[in-house]
Amino acid sequence: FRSEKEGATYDLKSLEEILLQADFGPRTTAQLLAQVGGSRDLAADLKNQIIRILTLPPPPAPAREEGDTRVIFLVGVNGVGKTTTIGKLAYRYRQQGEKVILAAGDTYRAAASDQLQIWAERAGVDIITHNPGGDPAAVIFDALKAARARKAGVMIADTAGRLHTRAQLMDELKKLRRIAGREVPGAPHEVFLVLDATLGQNSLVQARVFLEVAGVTGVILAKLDGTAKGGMAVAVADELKIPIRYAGMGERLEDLAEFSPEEFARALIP
Amino acid sequence: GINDRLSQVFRKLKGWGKLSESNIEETLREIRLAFLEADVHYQVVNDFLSQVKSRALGQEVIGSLTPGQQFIKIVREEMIRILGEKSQDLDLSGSPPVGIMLIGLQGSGKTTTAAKLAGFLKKSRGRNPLLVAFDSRRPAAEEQLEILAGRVGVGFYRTREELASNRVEQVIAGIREQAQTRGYDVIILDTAGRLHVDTELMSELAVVRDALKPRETLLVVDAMVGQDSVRMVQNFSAGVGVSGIILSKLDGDARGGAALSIRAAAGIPIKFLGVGEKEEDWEVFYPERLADRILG
Ligand SMILES: Nc1nc2c(ncn2[C@@H]2O[C@H](COP(=O)(O)OP(=O)(O)OP(=O)(O)O)[C@@H](O)[C@H]2O)c(=O)[nH]1
Ligand SMILES: Nc1nc2c(ncn2[C@@H]2O[C@H](COP(=O)(O)OP(=O)(O)OP(=O)(O)O)[C@@H](O)[C@H]2O)c(=O)[nH]1
Ligand SMILES: [Mg+2]
Ligand SMILES: [Mg+2]
Repeated sequence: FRSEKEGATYDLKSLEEILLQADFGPRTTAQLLAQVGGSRDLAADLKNQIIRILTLPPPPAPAREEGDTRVIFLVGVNGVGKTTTIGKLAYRYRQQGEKVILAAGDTYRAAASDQLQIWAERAGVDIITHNPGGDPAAVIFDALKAARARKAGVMIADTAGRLHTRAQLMDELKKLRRIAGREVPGAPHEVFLVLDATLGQNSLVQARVFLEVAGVTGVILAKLDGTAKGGMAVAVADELKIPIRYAGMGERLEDLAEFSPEEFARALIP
Repeated sequence: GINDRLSQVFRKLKGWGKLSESNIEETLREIRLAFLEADVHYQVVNDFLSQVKSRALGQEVIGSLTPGQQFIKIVREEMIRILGEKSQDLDLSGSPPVGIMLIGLQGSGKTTTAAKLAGFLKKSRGRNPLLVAFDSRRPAAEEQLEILAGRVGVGFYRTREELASNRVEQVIAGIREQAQTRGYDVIILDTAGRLHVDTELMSELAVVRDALKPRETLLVVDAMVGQDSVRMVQNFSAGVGVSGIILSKLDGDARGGAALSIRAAAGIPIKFLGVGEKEEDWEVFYPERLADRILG
């Protein structure tokens, strides 16, 4: 199967193959090609269209008192990269001079807290963990208390991977939002949905449900260091207007980049 | 799904009387759209549709009084033919302990699947499996597998410390010896997630395979995976060899079209399905069921 186009000129057919292979999905692919149909430089116009769709302002930050902790939740389906991404985010914020505390909010999956604890050590930040099987709301509550006591500017909460088709688990996310909001005004101030760049059309369905249930404020597109291009993120940005904030580019602490629509478009159509 | 889409098209076709080449084309376009939305690889879809078209142009559809039903029947039959007409079992032949290796992309479900497989072999096949953690990279990977091994009541072996000062061949030889002494008849080796384009990690996998000489090298694939499924499977197959696929996370609403892509493009049989996070969420693969799921 050839999957990358070599050479300079692109026609509609080769661009269609690029978009389909990149998981743009048939609808977004057809829509984009229709928009650039008559153009003299199909590739350039297509890239500009994609950049335009992906260039979204971050949503207005909810009101937060000066000195209050900024609360961030990471959510998403199983195995997409939430826990690893929290390690990367903690490292980034710490490098920016923030005092960070983590909440091991996945009290369900085997060794989830141990995994995040190791990331906390690597990133050089504090972490609140409870015994496995405990109530995730309790971990978040304790972490918010600790954040206030230790004057931490940022608290990042890990949550258990959950399929958007599990209504009970979606309800649990709503409860975690309420608990956080009662403890710190406006919390959670950021809810990052982690999408796995290797997944296909289901990412858009995930985004719709998580947006509605968890109030997603941004997407982190993980595993972009592979060969999958994460084209579903364009449908997510287009339909739901959620900005892509970061890209996961590997398994190490430093492997997180601010998402760039230009770089994304360039990597797609070289 | 494809079924609904086809029913809509055929309600329209009924008004046209019998089928002709042009309205078959319209139907094929609808099926193509539905398959792409189900994450079937676009090149597999094209090949598949040309097969369907040549059958559809034959008398069985054109001459039929119920062309719509006939068309759907052809599509479904062709899918089942590709997915493998009978389910394919595990090869556990050879003198014990028999080796099984689990490989795949990061986060696909290998560690969870390893425990499910061990539980299945113990409960339903009367085996005595040993779960071996062979992931030195992911934080707390060994702890994760150890907890799961305890839950399904099978043996557990960790290798991270040993691998820091011993070669892979020595460690695997030691595992075989221990397994033999303690009466384990299957060794299930869980490996670290890796990219199919990471040449260093792919050759690391080949070294493990050469030392273990597994009867089965099972690739765990996330059922939600997109178009990259084909390239990924082909690279794993070329790099280390894949004897079977386990499709995980089928309890979601992803249609799982990757299964059709992988089978059509690489010919590797799907052996088991992961349908949840718990140890018992495990099914043997049956082609008709997956065909109907992809058809929606
Ligand atoms: N190559 C690559 N691997 C990644 C990236 N992000 C995460 N991973 C890997 O993906 C696997 C799963 O990551 P986790 O952080 O455990 O994912 P999760 O969403 O927390 O998983 P659950 O909590 O089980 O739902 C691990 O092996 C990570 O190292 C990335 O950007 N690139
Ligand atoms: N819903 C559902 N979740 C699953 C299934 N199989 C695995 N998972 C979940 O998917 C996530 C990743 O599973 P792991 O077993 O850690 O995946 P892995 O391939 O070992 O990950 P790495 O070792 O980091 O590459 C966990 O949250 C599992 O509970 C399944 O069939 N259904
Ligand atoms: Mg996690
Ligand atoms: Mg694992």
